[in-house]
Amino acid sequence: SAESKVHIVYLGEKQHDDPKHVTESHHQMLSSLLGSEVEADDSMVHSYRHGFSGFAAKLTESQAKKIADSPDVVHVIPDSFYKLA
Amino acid sequence: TTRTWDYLGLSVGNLKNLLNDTNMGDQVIIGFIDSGVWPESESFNDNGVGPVPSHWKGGCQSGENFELTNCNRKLIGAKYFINGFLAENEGFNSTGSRDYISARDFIGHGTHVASIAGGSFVPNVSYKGLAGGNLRGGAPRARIAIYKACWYVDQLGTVACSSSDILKAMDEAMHDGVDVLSLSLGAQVPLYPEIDLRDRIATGAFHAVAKGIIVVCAGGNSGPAAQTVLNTAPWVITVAATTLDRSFPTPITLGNNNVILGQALYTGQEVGFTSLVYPENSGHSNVTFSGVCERLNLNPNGTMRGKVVLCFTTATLFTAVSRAASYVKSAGGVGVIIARNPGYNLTPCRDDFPCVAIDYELGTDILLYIRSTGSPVVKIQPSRTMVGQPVGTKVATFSSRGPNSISPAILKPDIGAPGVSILAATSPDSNSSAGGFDILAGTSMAAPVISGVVALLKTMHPDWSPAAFRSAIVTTAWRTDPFGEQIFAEGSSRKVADPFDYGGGLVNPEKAADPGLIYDMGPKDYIIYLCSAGYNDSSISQLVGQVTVCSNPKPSVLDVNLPSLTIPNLKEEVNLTRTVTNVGPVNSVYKVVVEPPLGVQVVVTPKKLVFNSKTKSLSFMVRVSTIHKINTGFYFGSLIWRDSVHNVTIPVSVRTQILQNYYDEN
Repeated sequence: SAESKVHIVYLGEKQHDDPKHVTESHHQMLSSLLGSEVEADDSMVHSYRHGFSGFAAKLTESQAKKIADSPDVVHVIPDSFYKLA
Repeated sequence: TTRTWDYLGLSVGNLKNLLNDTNMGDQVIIGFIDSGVWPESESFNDNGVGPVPSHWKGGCQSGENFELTNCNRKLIGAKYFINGFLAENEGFNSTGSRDYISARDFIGHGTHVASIAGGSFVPNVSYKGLAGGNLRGGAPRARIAIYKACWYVDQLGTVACSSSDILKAMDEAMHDGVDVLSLSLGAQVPLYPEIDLRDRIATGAFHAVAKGIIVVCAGGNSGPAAQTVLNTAPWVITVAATTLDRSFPTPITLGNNNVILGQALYTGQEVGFTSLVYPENSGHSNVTFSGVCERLNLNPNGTMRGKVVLCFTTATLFTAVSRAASYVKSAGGVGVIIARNPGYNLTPCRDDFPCVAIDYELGTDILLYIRSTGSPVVKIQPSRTMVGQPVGTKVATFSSRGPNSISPAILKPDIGAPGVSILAATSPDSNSSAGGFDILAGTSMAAPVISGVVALLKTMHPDWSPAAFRSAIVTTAWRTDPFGEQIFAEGSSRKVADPFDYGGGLVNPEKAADPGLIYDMGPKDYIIYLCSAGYNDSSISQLVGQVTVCSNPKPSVLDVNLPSLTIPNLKEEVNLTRTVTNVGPVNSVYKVVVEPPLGVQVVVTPKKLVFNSKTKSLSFMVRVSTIHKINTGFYFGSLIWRDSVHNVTIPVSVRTQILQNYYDEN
């Protein structure tokens, strides 16, 4: 299958104050993209739910493109590495 | 840090200063996203530290070699984030790795920066006798929260920080209630636009700043080339590295009794008079020699055995020095003298092998001596510590420079702070640790100096916005060293420092505590910036969490209320606006003083600002025009609002571009 890489799906400012609710919404987005809860759990790397909304997940290129078209999504960007300065 | 705070005027002995007026930052929480922490370090003892601040909502996460008991009233938080790193490095062997799968620091970088910003007092510390003194952070009573998102990769011998882990750490820090977020990390140039998620630090920082958290970032170590500064978002404080007024002279005595003072961190035995060689073909043989430091290994066997070697290099990175030392050592040599341009990144050579740096002039003096005698000899003595004049302050060679490559009209770096030869705590696992302390250099070390200063200022001004702190340190910064001498910027040749080297100048904590006026910014100012930078309405709306429609025509980036004026493409006359808020005495009157850049006319209206109980903020207009007839480089000046006590100074940087969007190499 196409190789999956960590992508960051950025949704901007949070729409809910309850972090659990925010994370659930991320899981719903991911499972509707991937087709099942199990796959969403496997794919999820981080859920960003306090300072802003978004999540990091292992996605293939086509999955990343697909979710980027969602109206709630600001950006989908592959993970990369920073260095110590 | 045994010198930093006395140098910046934050001595403990001075009972009436920012340090003591703020109880050393007691209630402020500084968060560090880095390589973790060594909790047993004396820099994190909580002797004399009061109860944990009530606004703290974070926690202490146990893991490999890290227990909940490792946290205390000083080190109040420690978490680690590795899921992104693991997902990207499926081959990573957690059990085999020398790093700790916990908040514990293996490499020492996180420990070092945390102790610079907020370390407790540790008396009588030195690095094998060098840089001795009382080690402490800028805010010795501030609390420290560690977010480990950087992991040591054994195969690479370096550290990597997954951006998805960095973002998670920022998200947690915002939840936990940190007041200052210190990031000694950098992406690689070319940069991505601020809200493009590829610059995660900028995106996460936007939300942190919107919540009142002051985000301080290293400016990067890719100097002295221009346009290399990193972390350029207008909402973060970007820090350049300067030197202290401290150096480590290392006497080199030639056989003709000429004594030269090089620089090193050499704490080994004296090398008595020993043969001195510069590998070159004296013309009597057709054997190839090389006196270039990186190519010393090409010399024939026996050339360097039992001798001290002189070599020249054009590199300023320390790797050239350490590589030369290893070549000489493996060839049986007993020491190396490296003639180079200053790199401000001295560290001891492995196994205390004598490696001393000098400049080309002194290197040539030694070379002429070698050629003048049949048996040149040299003696090398251990390094000493020299503090105060005549040691001058410079912007370090490696410190990344402006203009801001994404948006040249946004002045970056914002401020300079000591980041060279800084002694602070480290991990005992680090191979350059001396008793749990190490001397390091980098904008990584300069950023936490600002984080510590900002922590003190936050105690004094708890209601200021993050932009207010940036404004205060920029408009009050020293343009000279603390003793009134010019600050030079190291580069392809040394020049007087300008705003693209060190922003407003060298941080002056005492003055920043009482800046008089501030150039404040809030979400609407950042929206002006984002609209002016061409980001689309939907991205901005999602970023700020409310529907946002940019004005039409787009606002000018020149009108972003920064404490600087930077015009990278002046052709016709431009008008720009700034707004200042009075944070000094309620009834204040300021008059403007303009020091225009060469060939540029700057007219400010009104020329006087009168503040009172009803008028706290006032705007003024600046009209700028050029009399140059060619495309010039940047010229620099200042715009100052002055009352009887304050000089609220912002840098003015103007480049004339008669022909726009034009690159010339003539």
